[in-house]
Amino acid sequence: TVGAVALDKEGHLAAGTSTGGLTNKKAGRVGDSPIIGAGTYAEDGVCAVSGTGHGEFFIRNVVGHDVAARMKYGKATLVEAADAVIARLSEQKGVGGIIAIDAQGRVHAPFNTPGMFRAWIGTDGQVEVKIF
Amino acid sequence: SPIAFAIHGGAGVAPKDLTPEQEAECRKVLAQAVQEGHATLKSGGSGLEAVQKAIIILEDSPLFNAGRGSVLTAAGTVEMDASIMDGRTLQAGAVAGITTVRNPILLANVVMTKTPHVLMIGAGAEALAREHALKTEAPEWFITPKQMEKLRRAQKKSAVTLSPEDIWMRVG
Repeated sequence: TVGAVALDKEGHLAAGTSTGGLTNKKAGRVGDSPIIGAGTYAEDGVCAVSGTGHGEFFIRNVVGHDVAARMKYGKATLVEAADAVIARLSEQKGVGGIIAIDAQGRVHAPFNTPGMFRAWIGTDGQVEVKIF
Repeated sequence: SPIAFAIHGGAGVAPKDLTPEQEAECRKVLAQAVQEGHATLKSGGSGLEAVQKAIIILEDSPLFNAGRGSVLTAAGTVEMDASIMDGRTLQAGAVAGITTVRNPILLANVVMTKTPHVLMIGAGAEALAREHALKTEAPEWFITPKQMEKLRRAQKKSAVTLSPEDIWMRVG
């Protein structure tokens, strides 16, 4: 799975996700990537999220929207919200990770797998590319 | 507003899964994609444009599980899904079960911007792609030898066990 989240000059947030799914999946199986609120979510003033992992867990936990809801209603920070969502996923033995960005351009990318391909350029303009 | 941009290329990869050469190649494509998206924002492009530009690079690379290089179904075929969401309006578009559209993220954007719908699947979504002249490829174009081998190994392992390690191998 691949994905991207952005904060543009107008202060608007956007998110996108694209995937081939799971190896050896049954024909017709759909994961979280095309499910708005699960694998992808963006809301101005709150956050933008794109996920990757075992999609059935991401759908049941409505992962993208859960990050936003924790921030919007619970006043959590991006890091607190994203980490809590991944921790909840781990409790259920769900595997994967997310990239998330907030309205101030802060980026966070938690995951519970051995690695996750990820890269970002924050408000400082520095390019970061990480795998493990 | 300040600008910021982030991408991912999938979770589940372990150090043993990558040779130094493969890791270098993955890092190169990730850097290219994140820089392309960021450059779009820097020049005044919208977040939606930046997201699509970066994802197209990752979809076109056979190194990641999207577009060409997607993992295979049990039947040995490629079925791709994608979505996009605009935080400004809460408009969203998504597609599932795509087999011929080269860049499913562009089709998700068409669903969002050119139809009153949010999610379209299969033949209807493919027809929409043709209607909007999106680039298509033969279904075999998306299949890489690496993913054929991965499917073979997954089918062999699934017949015996399904450990967390197997799940990691399957999600990437």
